[in-house]
Amino acid sequence: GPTTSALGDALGIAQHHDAVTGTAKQHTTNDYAKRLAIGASEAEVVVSSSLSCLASRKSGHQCTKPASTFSQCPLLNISYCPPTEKGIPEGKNLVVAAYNPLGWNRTDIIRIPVNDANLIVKDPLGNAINVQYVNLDNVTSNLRKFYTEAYLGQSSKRVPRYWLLFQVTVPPLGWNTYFISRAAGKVKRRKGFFLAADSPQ
Amino acid sequence: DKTVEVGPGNLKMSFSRTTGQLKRMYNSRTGVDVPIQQSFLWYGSMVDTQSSGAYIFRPNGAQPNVVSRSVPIKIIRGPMVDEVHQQFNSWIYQVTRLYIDKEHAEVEYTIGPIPTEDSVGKEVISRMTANMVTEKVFYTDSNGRDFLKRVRDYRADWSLQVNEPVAGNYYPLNLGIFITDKKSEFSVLVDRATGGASIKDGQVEIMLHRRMLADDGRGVGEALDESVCVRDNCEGLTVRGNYYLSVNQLGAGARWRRTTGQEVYSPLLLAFTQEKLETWTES
Repeated sequence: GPTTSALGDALGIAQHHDAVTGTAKQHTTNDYAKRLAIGASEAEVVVSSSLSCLASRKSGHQCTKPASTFSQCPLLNISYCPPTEKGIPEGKNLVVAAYNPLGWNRTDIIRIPVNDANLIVKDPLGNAINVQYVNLDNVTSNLRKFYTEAYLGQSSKRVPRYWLLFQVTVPPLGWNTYFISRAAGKVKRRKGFFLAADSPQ
Repeated sequence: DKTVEVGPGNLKMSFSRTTGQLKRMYNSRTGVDVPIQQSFLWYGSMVDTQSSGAYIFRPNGAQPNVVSRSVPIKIIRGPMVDEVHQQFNSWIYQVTRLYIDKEHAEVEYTIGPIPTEDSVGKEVISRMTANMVTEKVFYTDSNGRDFLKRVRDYRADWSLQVNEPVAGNYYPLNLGIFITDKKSEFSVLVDRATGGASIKDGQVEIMLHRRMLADDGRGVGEALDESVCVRDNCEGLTVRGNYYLSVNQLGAGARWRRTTGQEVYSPLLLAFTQEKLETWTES
């Protein structure tokens, strides 16, 4: 199965002065990036399956085969996140597990790309929480189109329409799960609005 | 009427309606109120004798070029976050976010591809100018550890002759940079290793992207001019990242810099799956 060894091997790169400072030749830098990406992507599978075990295990049972498979979104900065962009099937939830690697309680606002403006977000106790939608700007959608085609070979013309924002609270060195589902009817909410300033003189 | 104020929480930022530029930062809880401007500039890279390159930062001696003195802005307000979108030119875009429960501003920049058709290498900075009397002093971290005092054009342990007034005052940043006056502190944290300086009193600048056409002759043997291609269309790299701004009372910024620095370095890890709710509530 997947291990963290490839990432461990690639981490040697982080100790080489040329790799850290950006003074390697371009083809060498490309090779470094590839090794780190292969390692990170294999480690992601390990972490995701561990999270699945932790999150779904009933007490006293050992996790041999996780009930669900988690996936992560390393390209969230350019709004590329297939698990959140695709629609949520009837009767199911998009489960968001948030892990806090620091030793103190954290409250943060997370943002994920979505295509549906009619979603409900519930906290771990099942209470609906406040959300905010922000339209995806053109700069981000162009960046996404160009770089997903350059690096993933996907010429996707379809980009997500919104960022969905909601507040999460995560305990120290722990995790919490949030549940996103489609609303049965139309959700009535105060929309974020924008104000365009006067054209600069 | 000439400014517009944003921020759903304690921290407020004012932007000029006419120029679209940042004017001030104000924390309503602490009372700290600092007039601050922010702008993008680029240094032209030196190409004669010792060129600017991957190892060497050496601007060509000219004043840095101001990218734009007035920018179109768009403001988005919401219950959790206010966003200010600024398009400085066709290749520099910035979004400033103020969250309801945070007392700092998160600034997301998107820079590139840097044009080089004019045969000039460019080194792009964000410069923040605060109305603070700093007397040549600023502070930068030491490999993410203690912030050390830096004095412009001065080294404590030898007599410095300044030949490079800009590059000679640049310091490496892993965590951030800050300045102080008798009342307040202005801090900038970064999400990646970069360079920073305070070239004039009250100013802080950070280097965000570089693209140049000459090798600096220190061993790499090629110019710092990476490109990315889609089919036959190649262009210079676009970088996207964040920096974080905070104003604090004198002496109160250290706590913010250490905790926020950790949170920037170790963000929440998100993982996604689709499931029936009943399967999950019992865990």
